[in-house]
Amino acid sequence: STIVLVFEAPKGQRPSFDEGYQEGKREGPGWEWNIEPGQHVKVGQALGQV
Amino acid sequence: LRAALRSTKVEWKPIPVGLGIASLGVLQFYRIQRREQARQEEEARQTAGGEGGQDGGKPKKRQRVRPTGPWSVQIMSTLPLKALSRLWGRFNELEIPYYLRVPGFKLYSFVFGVNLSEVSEPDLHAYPNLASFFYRTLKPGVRPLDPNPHAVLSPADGKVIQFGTIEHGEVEQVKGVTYSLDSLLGSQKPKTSGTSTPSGNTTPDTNIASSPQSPQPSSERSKEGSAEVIKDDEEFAQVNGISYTLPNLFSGDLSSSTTTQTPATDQSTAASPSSESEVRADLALRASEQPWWAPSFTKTPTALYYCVVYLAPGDYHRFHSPVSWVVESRRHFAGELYSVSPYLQRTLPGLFTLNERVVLLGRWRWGFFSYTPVGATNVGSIVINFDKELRTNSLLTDTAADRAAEEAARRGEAYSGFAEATYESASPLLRGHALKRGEEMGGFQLG
Repeated sequence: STIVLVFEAPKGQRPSFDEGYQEGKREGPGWEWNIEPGQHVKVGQALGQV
Repeated sequence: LRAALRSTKVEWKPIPVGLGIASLGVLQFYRIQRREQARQEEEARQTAGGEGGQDGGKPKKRQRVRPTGPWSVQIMSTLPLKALSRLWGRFNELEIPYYLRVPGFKLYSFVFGVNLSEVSEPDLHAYPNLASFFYRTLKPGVRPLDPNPHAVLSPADGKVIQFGTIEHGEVEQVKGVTYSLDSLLGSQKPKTSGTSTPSGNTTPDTNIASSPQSPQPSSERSKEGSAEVIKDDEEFAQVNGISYTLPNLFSGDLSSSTTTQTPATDQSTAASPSSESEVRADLALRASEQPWWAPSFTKTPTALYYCVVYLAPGDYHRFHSPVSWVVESRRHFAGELYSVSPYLQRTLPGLFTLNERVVLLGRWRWGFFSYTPVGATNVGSIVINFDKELRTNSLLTDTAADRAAEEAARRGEAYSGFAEATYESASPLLRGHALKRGEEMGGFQLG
């Protein structure tokens, strides 16, 4: 059996509406993975975090 | 003759189970072959006689997808996998003699690496068969949840096969084989419930037979989201549905979106509007070109991520909610039941889009969230705790899917390939079934 998760998450720091739209991106901490391919995980273990 | 009968030693030996399964498989295979041949002959006769068409001819049945791949995959695609899975399930529901249970389950645990100290029921005699042992529960507290409230938790015990970012609407499988989100989740935007009933009720789609494969019209999409763009991103008060979808607006990386290149998607024009109303009009125009699952436009620039977790036979086979989220709808794709072992994931392109699966669609704090348990030959059915109407790996659902495909063909439409139901909640704000992080959602059962 397999479980596939597909989700939306922030990709960078939160800019205000005008800042974000007019000044372009402002890189910052967004989504980060905590896992490696092939790693064994248990229920409740963090796969990643915002 | 008497002497021969008396002196000949009679020895009784059981027929191997594998042989029985194989013979049933062969019988089923020949039966399907005969049926298909008869169907093709009938179709050919109708075409030759001028009786075909939407009115007089026999409608087409659901076409089984034949995968491409190496010889092992080709052989597998000819096997009656669903019949084998159901037979395997029945076999595993046979009651094991009381005194064989403990050694049998201990052997199983040794072979597949089950940690018996975590099992909630320490007395293995309590499990009457392998199916119940397979669907065992764990002791409270053996799976602590990560304390970080912003973390996405592992939904199950298993092995991480692949994870990453979705670009161009495609999920990359191991070794570069990709499949599209449209194939995995369905190409249309999910329906949302409008009425309020107690939590957990489902409203099956009465028109599951067919629906257009193309995305919704742009006018409808932009109209739905126009009133709720850029709401506060507090939990469960997310932008309604999937309108205003500019995944990479703030980053300026529009090249990775799946939008067809039109003048409106050009980066140079992205920063040109000055007033907020112009910006919104611009966004509405762009949103009309986006697929329904594309990231919603909120204050926060977002992207789509995916993760594939494989559960081995010895793993705990119940699955849990990775985050707090609201499930708005589910889609059941009848599909086939190929194995989902890492080997086959590498060798069979688009495996997850061929297999039977239940796609749960909803939203969480940051927007779109989907959760897809994919079935396999040895693990026959998928159970969702809050969806009592769902039946997977069932002859009834197969028949219903065939009937739906026939009706779609009769109407001259394409078959969407799934049955959809929406979840309703007592609270009109939720618009779905709410789940807490770590909450048990369901599981995979044998057979």
